[in-house]
Amino acid sequence: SILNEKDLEEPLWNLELALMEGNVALLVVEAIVSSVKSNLIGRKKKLLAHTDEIVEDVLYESIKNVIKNDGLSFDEIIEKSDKPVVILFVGVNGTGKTTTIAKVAKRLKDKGYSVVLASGDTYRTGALEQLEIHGERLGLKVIKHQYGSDPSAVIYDAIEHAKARGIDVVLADTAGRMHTNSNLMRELQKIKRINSPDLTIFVDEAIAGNDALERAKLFDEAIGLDGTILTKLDTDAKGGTAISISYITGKPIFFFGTGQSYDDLIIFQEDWLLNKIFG
Amino acid sequence: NLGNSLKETFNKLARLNKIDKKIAEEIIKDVQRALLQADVNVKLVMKLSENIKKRALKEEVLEGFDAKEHISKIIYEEFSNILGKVTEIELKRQNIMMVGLQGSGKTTSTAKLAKYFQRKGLKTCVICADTFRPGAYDQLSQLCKVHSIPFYGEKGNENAVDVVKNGLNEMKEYEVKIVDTAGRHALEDDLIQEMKEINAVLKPDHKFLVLDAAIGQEAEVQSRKFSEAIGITGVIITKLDGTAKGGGALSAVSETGSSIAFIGVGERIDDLEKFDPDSFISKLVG
Ligand SMILES: Nc1nc2c(ncn2[C@@H]2O[C@H](COP(=O)(O)OP(=O)(O)OP(=O)(O)O)[C@@H](O)[C@H]2O)c(=O)[nH]1
Ligand SMILES: Nc1nc2c(ncn2[C@@H]2O[C@H](COP(=O)(O)OP(=O)(O)OP(=O)(O)O)[C@@H](O)[C@H]2O)c(=O)[nH]1
Ligand SMILES: [Mg+2]
Ligand SMILES: [Mg+2]
Repeated sequence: SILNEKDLEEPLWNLELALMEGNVALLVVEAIVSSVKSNLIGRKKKLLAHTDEIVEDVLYESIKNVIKNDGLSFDEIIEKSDKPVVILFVGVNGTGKTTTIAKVAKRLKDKGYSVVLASGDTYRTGALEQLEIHGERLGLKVIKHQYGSDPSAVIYDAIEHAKARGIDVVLADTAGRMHTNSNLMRELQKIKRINSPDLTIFVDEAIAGNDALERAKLFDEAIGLDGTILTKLDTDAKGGTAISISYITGKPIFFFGTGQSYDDLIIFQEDWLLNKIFG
Repeated sequence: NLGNSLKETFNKLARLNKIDKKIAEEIIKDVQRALLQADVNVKLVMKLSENIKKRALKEEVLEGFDAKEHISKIIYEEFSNILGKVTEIELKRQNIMMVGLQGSGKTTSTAKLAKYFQRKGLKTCVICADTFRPGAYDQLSQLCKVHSIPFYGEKGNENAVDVVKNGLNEMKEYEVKIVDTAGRHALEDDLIQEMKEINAVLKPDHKFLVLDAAIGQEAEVQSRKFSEAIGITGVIITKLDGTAKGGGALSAVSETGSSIAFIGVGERIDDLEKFDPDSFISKLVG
């Protein structure tokens, strides 16, 4: 028999609910499920095959296509790039940018690269001290200016410092900001324009819901993103946010943040996430 | 744009004065989509939309109302049942404890809340009980200094419970004492334990769960854990100045058996507003 729209209604609706409970954004769920539906309608139903299973297989493939990284991994990009590699970390308030920079710094240091940190959050109280403490713990220099100074200038200084000393990687922190604040988004465009980072990494949190879609989209439109690091996966977050962000940016997820210590950074693997979602 | 599609369906309804099943289902579908996109818990969305549909079909459209107003009124009532209450904040001597997930906005909200009480004429101070996060002491002490809020913290001390004990002694003369704590989540047993110990020492009159407006489906489980551990008397929803609608607040309120006290609408000290149910609900349903 042939799969028709009526056969698919119930299994697709159940899938939609499951994906949304898995914290995938509504618009992404609808886009994925509609592509699954058009893939399935008119297909021959093999004898004894349950419609539910067929739908789930097609969905698995569909999601796999959304999250797979056809490009280089983070480590490969670092290896192949001219030094100093400049990496800019951006995102909305409180997602884990500063902590993630420390984790990435540790990872690079362990791989034998020299790293300098740029304290580009010149706005929030305690931001300089926070990054300085990470720098001390990791034995890394932090380039900083006074609170209220121009973040573009701090990052510029850090890059000059790296060039002068032959340092491999510059990790640049920025202040958290709402994607709806045009002044702050303009500031970010200026930072990018003046410093031309090799990588612009969006840092967002696995516990965010539908808003992750909106903010990934607006950050990508404003300054262009090369990839994402998704934090706070250890809160038992379901991982759906990874699908939303991959979908809207078309860029890879480089790492997951899985805790507050320096080792809590794991390389993104599609199978790991697919297992998490499909159980 | 979800808000617009809901308005369009409503406008179709406006020209009818009775609800047929087909129109009701169309409207319910739009309401469901709006709520899901606003991060309301999936099961709760299904339950709410079922209630709204039942009522829309069985209740008589009142004289002088049209179908659109009839359904709007029902939606508003269903939401008010969950979110209609505002946490009562008395202007008296009290201890307040701020808890929540990592990065939700506790430290910033602590300073904002202290300023709120100060402006109401109460002698207010802040105690920094986040002994874990690098720079936590600097963040809060600088914020308090800039805004003339008396502050207590111990830079070297890793024992949060001790800091609270000492702080309560040192700051005896203050009427309102607000204690900021480190971020934590449901699976961090040692941190949940620390929170219970701080609670036991502080005996707070208010325990506010500080929740990011953008929180997704995690809101239910996390809110429940905080409630089970120490009991929550009110919720503060932060970062509502972005595009997040704060649908997780419904779960937070239901799981904690409390209500929303304040909302955070920016990073500045005055960006704290008393919760307004009407405004929140209307933005939620678009
Ligand atoms: N559980 C958990 N907590 C995390 C993770 N990453 C960061 N955090 C915590 O989240 C909180 C915020 O982290 P920050 O690094 O200050 O976030 P940020 O994006 O730099 O914040 P702003 O600069 O204020 O925008 C801190 O308490 C971190 O320890 C993670 O993967 N898991
Ligand atoms: N736009 C906006 N930003 C906010 C709001 N509340 C807090 N923030 C910002 O969100 C980020 C995190 O705020 P914190 O107060 O450090 O959060 P926290 O809960 O104390 O974080 P941890 O102590 O690490 O758990 C900071 O950049 C704040 O300035 C708000 O209502 N709106
Ligand atoms: Mg930061
Ligand atoms: Mg804090």
